[in-house]
Amino acid sequence: EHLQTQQVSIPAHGRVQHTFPQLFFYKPNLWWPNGMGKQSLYEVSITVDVKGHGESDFWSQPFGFRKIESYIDSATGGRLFKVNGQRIFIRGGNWILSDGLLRLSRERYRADIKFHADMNFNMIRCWGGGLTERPEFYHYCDIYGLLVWQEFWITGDVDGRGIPISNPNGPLDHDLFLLCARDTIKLLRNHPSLALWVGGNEQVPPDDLNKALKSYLKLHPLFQNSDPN
Amino acid sequence: MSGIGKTVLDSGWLAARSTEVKLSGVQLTTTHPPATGAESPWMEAVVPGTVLATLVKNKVVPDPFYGLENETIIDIGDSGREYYTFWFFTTFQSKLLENQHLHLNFRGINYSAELYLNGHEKVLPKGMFRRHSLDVTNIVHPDGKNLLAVLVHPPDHPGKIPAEGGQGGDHEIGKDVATQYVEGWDWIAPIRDRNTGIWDEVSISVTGPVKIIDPHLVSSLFDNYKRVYLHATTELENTTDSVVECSLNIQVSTELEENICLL
Repeated sequence: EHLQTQQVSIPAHGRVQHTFPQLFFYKPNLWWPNGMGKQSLYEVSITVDVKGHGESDFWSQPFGFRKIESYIDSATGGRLFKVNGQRIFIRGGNWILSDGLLRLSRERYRADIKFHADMNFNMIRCWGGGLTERPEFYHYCDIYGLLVWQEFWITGDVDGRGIPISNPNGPLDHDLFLLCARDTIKLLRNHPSLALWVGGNEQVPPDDLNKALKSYLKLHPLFQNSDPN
Repeated sequence: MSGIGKTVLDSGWLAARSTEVKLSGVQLTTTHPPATGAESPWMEAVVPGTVLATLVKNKVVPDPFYGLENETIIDIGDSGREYYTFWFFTTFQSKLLENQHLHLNFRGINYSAELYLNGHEKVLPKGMFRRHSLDVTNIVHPDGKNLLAVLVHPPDHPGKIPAEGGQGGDHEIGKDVATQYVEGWDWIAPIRDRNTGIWDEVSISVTGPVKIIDPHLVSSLFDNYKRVYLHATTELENTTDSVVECSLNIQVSTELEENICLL
């Protein structure tokens, strides 16, 4: 059930998108945030062998089964989170980066994120004026059960407010912003700890950017509530 | 024999201020690789890291996060962009089998760069938060040492820091797609080089004729989490000039105990 092999033909200098048949799991171990249960991870591996050549490429990634929901509560105005159907009381820390000179090591990420878990936190918010964090950061958030609230590169002070008043139209090159956003989403999207994308810090991105980001991050209808069977 | 997989290039890097290097990228990666020594502008570089990280490592500037030492480091708004425009240089070995391809990968450069590999120029376009992957199979020396030089440019709008400081300095950095804290914020002093550098992982990867690109994994959960489906898609790129037939395999495993996996 957890192994599929398919034959694929790719045209010369072609680039194709391939969708595997869905893999079925009965009562898999779920991934839970810190304090709610284990951070169960499965190893997903994809290999491609080319006829007459042998192994051509290999990819693998730890993956956790979890369902994260969040919505704005009409009574309090606050955002409520549920993980695997259970309400969670968020205890979070604000994060910019682990080093101002960007000497980003696995060891430092591990120590910093374990420290957050040891403090009994269950969420880290990556501020919009800083980095979109790296796969190593997310890896340790997967391991230690820290949900991640990740913001894009927009801030109130530099993108519309501040003293003097700043430019509300965001970066000059909107296409470049969106190119970087798409690439970043592809880099990070498989991590179970990734809980929420936000357009920016204390500011809504310019309308065209905001609409495009919402479109990129829209849930596929298959994953909303329908049962494929 | 060269195996399929990735090798991270995080050691052996050198760096030098561009204004102090009189050689071109072609010369640096063919006839005149950098020489280190007392008179040389080249120093050991921190990759991944920033120009400032390299200068701190070599004690050219003090640690900006110690006391008020940051005040002694010249800001890019005063020095000009050229001052923090740096060459980075390294070498790597590659040995490819027939039909194998070598890709040179950059996971983040702030802000743009020109790359020279064995005398061949490639441009890495703007954007701090984007990856670059170049098929360099036809450029690398199959049995020998490869010379790689990267000229890294600071953000287009590094801005100036007002005397009174403030959130994001003069806000000029907001014109670029970049981190904004680098002009200073209420919690940090301005970063003098605006984090210019090869700030994230550099690697080379060997593949066969077909490359896997950005797989996407999503799960859907039903019946109170008893019934779960894993949906996976991936892009595949054929780098050859003929149709290829592939066998594509996905497997999911979990470690029950050390070295014992359930498939």
